[in-house]
Amino acid sequence: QDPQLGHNNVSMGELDRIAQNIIKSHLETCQYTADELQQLAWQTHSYEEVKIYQSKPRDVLWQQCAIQITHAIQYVVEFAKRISGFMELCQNDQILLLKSGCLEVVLVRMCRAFNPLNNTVLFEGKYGGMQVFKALGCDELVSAVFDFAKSLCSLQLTEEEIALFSAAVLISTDRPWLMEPRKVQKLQEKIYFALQHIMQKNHMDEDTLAKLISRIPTLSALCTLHTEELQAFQQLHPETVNVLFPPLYKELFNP
Amino acid sequence: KEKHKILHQLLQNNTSPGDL
Repeated sequence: QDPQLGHNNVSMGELDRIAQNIIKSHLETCQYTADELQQLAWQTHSYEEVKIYQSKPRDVLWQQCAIQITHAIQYVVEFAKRISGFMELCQNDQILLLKSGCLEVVLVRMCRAFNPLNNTVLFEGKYGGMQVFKALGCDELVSAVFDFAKSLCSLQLTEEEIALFSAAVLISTDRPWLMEPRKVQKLQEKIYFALQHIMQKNHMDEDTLAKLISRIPTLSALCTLHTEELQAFQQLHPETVNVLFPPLYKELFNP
Repeated sequence: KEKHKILHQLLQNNTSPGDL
């Protein structure tokens, strides 16, 4: 085999170019740099602040979370736009991939802003535990999201790996109704080869990529659970959703 | 397109890293 060729006859040079483009796109579109997160990591919401979150009306906290999620999604859209090849897909497929994958990418990115040592996540400027979200009335979803973040953190991924994994989650042929699935598949394959290439360089343990891929069904299950909780919430608080939720959030999750 | 008006707009906008 030609040593200049990497996986599946994609040259090593091309794999490097793909990886560098995605890493750059990720770094340019993260809400917080790794340094900023490091500095904030031990700034936690005080006992009094947690009590205030817990005593908020359910619909108020839902609205606050919807705003935070929508903000994070806008950065994911920018990430997607900067991935070479994404804007060359037809518009239908760009919208479809983002609609079905943006929340999954937000969840992957969330592991950067999760402190596994005290099980807290960055929310509205400080870190807080699951109890911050108690008033949402979605204990199962919140607990599953925290479990997912903790399990992803345990893989100790580098920024490069998080970048490539985010792209692999987004550019997925598993999404129904794609108009050009072959084009998406070609892009997805290159991203996976680039991810494999980077992981082989960084990890001695060859299982890390397999472990990472095995987390994808959990991501999908979390998004389904989010949709179900949103539907249940909307039945009780239709006005809050219709009037106060961000338009982009409503457009994406279509309650 | 109509159903995903905002997403469509976000995809069309030319944003630079400084805009984020």
